[in-house]
Amino acid sequence: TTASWDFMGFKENKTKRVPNLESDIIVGVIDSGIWPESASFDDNGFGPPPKKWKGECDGGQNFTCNNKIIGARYYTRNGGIIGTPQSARDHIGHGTHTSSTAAGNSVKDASFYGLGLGTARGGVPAARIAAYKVCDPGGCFSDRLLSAFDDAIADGVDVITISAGADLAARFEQDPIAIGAFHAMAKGILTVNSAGNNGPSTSTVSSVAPWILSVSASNTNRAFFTKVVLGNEKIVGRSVNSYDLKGGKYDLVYGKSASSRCDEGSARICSSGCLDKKLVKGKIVLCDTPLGSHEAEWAGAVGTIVKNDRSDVSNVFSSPVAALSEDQYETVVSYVTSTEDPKVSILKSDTSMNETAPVVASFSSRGPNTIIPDILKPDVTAPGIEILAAYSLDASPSGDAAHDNRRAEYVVLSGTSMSCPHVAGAAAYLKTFHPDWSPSMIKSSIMTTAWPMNATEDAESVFAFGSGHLKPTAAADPGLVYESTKADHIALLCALNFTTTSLRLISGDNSTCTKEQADTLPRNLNYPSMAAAVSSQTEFNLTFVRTVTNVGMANSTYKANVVEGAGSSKIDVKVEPDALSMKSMYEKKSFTVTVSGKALKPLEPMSATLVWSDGTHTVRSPIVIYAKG
Amino acid sequence: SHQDEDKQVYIVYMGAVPSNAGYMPSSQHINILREVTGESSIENRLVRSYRRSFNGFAATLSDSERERVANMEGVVSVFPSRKLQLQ
Repeated sequence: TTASWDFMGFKENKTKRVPNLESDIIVGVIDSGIWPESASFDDNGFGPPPKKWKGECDGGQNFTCNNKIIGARYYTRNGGIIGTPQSARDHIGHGTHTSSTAAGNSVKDASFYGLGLGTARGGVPAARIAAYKVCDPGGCFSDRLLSAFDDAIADGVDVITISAGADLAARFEQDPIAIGAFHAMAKGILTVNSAGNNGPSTSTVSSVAPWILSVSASNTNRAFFTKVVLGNEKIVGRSVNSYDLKGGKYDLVYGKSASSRCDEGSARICSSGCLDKKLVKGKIVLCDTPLGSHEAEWAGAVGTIVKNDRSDVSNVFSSPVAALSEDQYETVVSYVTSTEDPKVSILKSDTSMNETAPVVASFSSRGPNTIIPDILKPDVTAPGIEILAAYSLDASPSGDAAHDNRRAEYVVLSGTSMSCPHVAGAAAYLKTFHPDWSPSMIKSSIMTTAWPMNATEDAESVFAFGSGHLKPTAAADPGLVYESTKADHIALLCALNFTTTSLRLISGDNSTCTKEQADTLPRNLNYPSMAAAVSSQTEFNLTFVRTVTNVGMANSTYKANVVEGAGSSKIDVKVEPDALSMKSMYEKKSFTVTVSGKALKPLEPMSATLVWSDGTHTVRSPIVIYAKG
Repeated sequence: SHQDEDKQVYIVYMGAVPSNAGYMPSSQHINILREVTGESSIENRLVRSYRRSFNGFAATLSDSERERVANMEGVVSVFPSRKLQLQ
């Protein structure tokens, strides 16, 4: 966060804030707990909890709340790892990281051993945090997670952030996050959820319910690099290497040449038990996979150079490690095999300007949505690569407790877990300007004001980033919003074959599932993006029906423009009417978007963007049409 | 026992908390569990009760008990409590 908020133009001291309202905002964090002694959660300057707070501090052993962390509960009593203290204290670090990204204090001079130095802060530094611990080193079980939702909603939080999920999407009635988030939505609470880390394959997004704001991960303009010095040549690798070898040059040995016990295939990846201590001690070892660094460290190596198939992410290791792309790695292999006395140095990491940001992370899960193909997921993108934020002093920075004895107050992590709390922080920020806005209004504001992100030459990349990249300041003044109520979502469930009996139980009211509702197409949910899965065999001509609510200026006229996207020459998009004249605040106007085109091939989605503009506000909605299968 | 090995934690989702004043979610959860298990003491079966913001519970059930709960009035869905990942 020492770079991510600035990257989005959300500058400290240059961003308009409403401090008295921000102090009343409560962010509920469902995660691995929190480290209450972190400077990010110091309560200096905070008054007592807001009057609306109905929760409690039930943090267990050795856990005290304060006026920043106003609530804590833990659900790891039953079935938790034996020996893990019973409390809301974070023993993993993850929950502390996400909490500080969403709502941590501004903390100057935060860094990871000098790396990433800057002011760490949350989206709403003056807001309060309620921590709900559902994850311990043994995992995050669904039954605990539902308890956390049950409590967080009743406790009176304003926004829920949950950076956890399953590997695959599940039907809504069997998806604990969808269930919890539905009841949160019904009580006016937006749930922000990480999209998942199973990219870049398509159909991997696990957070798919339309009442959730699902977040993919991108990089920022700051990247961590680690230089490797070979003779007189320098190679730039990735990793967050806090170890300073003082420029010392060490003998370089390839794993495959440092084993007398294993076959070549196992030795070159430095499999466990393969390396001979006498051959690697005091040297730097070359291993074909990142996991090999553990074996090298165990065998007494000074450091490891590894081949990494994720060239867009730098990870923290428990020893000096440089992760190289395949090309770079082969250069080092060539050097070690062709040089009589190969020497190498791994330097401490540094940061550099990443000119290409924002780009979606390779690991970030992609659509299409496997449960409702006509709802585009993920919804929006936010920084999730190399985020420096607060951490637990009970956890090792590399997450490798067996090898890493370091402890750090601020640590660099990557994942959609890290992007999710950025959006939650932004949602909380919006609530300070619009305390009465519904979850769908907040969600729409974030989506329609997002920075455009372009599809790459890979056509399927339109499934990666949703509406684009989070832009918090713009989201506070969206102009128009697409609203959807609890009743709209119940009608959607009706269209998804839920019975009246089930819908009445879920809604707690007299909802019915009429034939008209059952025949309604999911793509006509008043969603801020538009997607449709069509047959690959035939031409298509389909419509999206939408209604916008004026939240900009009372008297304004919005004109529609359609911007071409990937393959959009094959689709024809018409908007009717193409101008919307608003006369008052909260006035609603409906329109239809008709999209037609020739038969699409599978794996070749077509995209465009509908842009409504009144000259002051720009309200963007992606349109994605793709062939089933 | 072998029977115990076959049991696992299931979530019984029952939707919103009914608004009628006399409704006691915890009592209903216990009654449902007693009915499907045939056991009067269900302390070791009931893992969690959800009653503040929505209605449901988590319990250790066998597969046949799961089926019986799923067919009971007032139950929306029954599904296993799975392990999710931090991301």
